[in-house]
Amino acid sequence: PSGRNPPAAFRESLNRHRYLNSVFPGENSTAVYGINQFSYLFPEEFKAIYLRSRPSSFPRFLADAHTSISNVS
Amino acid sequence: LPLRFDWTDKHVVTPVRNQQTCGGCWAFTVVGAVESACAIKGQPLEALSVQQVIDCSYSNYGCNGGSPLNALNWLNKMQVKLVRDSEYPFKAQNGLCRYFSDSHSGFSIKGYSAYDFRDQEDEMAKALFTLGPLIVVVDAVSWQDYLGGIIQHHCSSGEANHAVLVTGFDKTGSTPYWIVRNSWGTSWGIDGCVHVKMGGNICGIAESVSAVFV
Repeated sequence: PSGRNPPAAFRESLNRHRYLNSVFPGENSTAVYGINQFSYLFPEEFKAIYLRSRPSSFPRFLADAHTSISNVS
Repeated sequence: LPLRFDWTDKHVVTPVRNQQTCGGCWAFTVVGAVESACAIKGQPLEALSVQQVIDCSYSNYGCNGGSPLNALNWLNKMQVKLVRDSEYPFKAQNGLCRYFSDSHSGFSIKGYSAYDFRDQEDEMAKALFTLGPLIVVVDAVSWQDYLGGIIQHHCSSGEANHAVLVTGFDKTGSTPYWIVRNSWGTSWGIDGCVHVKMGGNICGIAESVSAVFV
């Protein structure tokens, strides 16, 4: 997929990857970021297409109010 | 609980799918949870219709967005029978809801649970182990650039915007992580999946957690 200005979006992606990979470089097994099928989209374009789930508020899980799940047969 | 557990290894999780440019992650995740719950109960593992949920879940907006909780509520309240994907295939756009006779075979749910497991991700792991894959809604803005490894930074628990299915966890290494199945095809991430650090509610993964009962 590509948006309104793929070359500019791609350049911005490269800069973003450099930053994301630079902050915790030596950390064991930490995530790696780079070029993929979404690199030709600006973040707002990516979000508008792929991040369309709406948040809901959920009750807090109260372990002691439940038979601890591990005891459920 | 074992140190490592993944429902995928039990062959009760259908293959990674691709939502293409349809904003229907919420539907893919709910259908994925129902497919696994049925398979865990001993029924054959088979792909069910995401398009049916996109077209018919009245309290959602199809490819323009939706919430897993609304879809679960619709499935449960209407006792909808999900038909096989082969009968109502995905077409990556909204369509008119197709209805089937009561005698038509399908898969319905008996209920669902929905909790915030923040600061209780061990309880969340127990829930996964006991109930099956979990539907979660995360903040996936930084997933645009993800290639692999364990996400443990740059992933705020800000506004939840993407629904995915947690199929397992792995606590054998120095950084424990959730194993998460996405719906962006197998060329994204780790064969379509992503690893998110356990503990600390990374990406908001523990805030909006649902499971289905069949």
